Amino acid sequence: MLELRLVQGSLLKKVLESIKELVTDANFDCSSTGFSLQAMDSSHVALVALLLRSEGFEHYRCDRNMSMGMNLNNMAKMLKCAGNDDIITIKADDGGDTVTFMFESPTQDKISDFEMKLMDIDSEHLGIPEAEYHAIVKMPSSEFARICRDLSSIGDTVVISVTKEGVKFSTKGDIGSANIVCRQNTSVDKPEEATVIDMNEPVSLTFALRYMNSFTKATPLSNTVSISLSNELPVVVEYKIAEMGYVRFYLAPKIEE
Amino acid sequence: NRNQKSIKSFYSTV
Repeated sequence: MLELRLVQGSLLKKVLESIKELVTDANFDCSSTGFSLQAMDSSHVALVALLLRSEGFEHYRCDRNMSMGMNLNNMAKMLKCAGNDDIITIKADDGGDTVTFMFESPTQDKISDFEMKLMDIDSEHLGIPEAEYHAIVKMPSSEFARICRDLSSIGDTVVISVTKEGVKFSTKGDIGSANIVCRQNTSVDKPEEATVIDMNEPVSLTFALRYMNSFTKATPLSNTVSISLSNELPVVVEYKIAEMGYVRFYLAPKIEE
Repeated sequence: NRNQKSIKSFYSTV
């Protein structure tokens, strides 16, 4: 038996909106640690890892580890029916082939339940070791989204370079080229508006903008984003989910053959 | 010319 009650139901709605473009079907894993997911996009270029820790739920019951295969578009359709202020409860029976999403309005005068069919999904799970990165850039998530959107109107790829001068996002296309440099600015009024660059070594990597733009669908989840870079390794674009966990996107770089 | 790598080429399956 599984029963997870999330008072801030809008978080789950936002999580689904952030990943459904990248991944079609995925297994949600439920254990005593929390509600999690790891899935690759269909081309196996990017990977998303989600964790919602059990402590972040008002009520968290998971009698035994469960993996529930869901079509993310269908799940998003159901969660769209929840109000932004609704409490969402996820329920499933051990060995059952459905999951139920229950929505309660804040005043408890409207209670809905939506039952969704589960599916069997063969998925590969990748082991991602904790790594030391050459550079970690933390910046406002809206600024990062703006940069990715702006650059994708010029080119298809972005070169992200971190030096002690700052972080540079560059692209080139048929009509021309563009460079956007963000310098560290820790003296802003609000910490979430700061750009903080933690660099051990300069790093420069090339990525497909299409994926970066897809990751920025997670912008509503967090005011800030952190971008972890090491030469020749996938970038990690992380959006923290307040007091609950994170959505992390891993993207393989384009590498000279 | 740069080629897109697969994410699977960086991590092992568990």
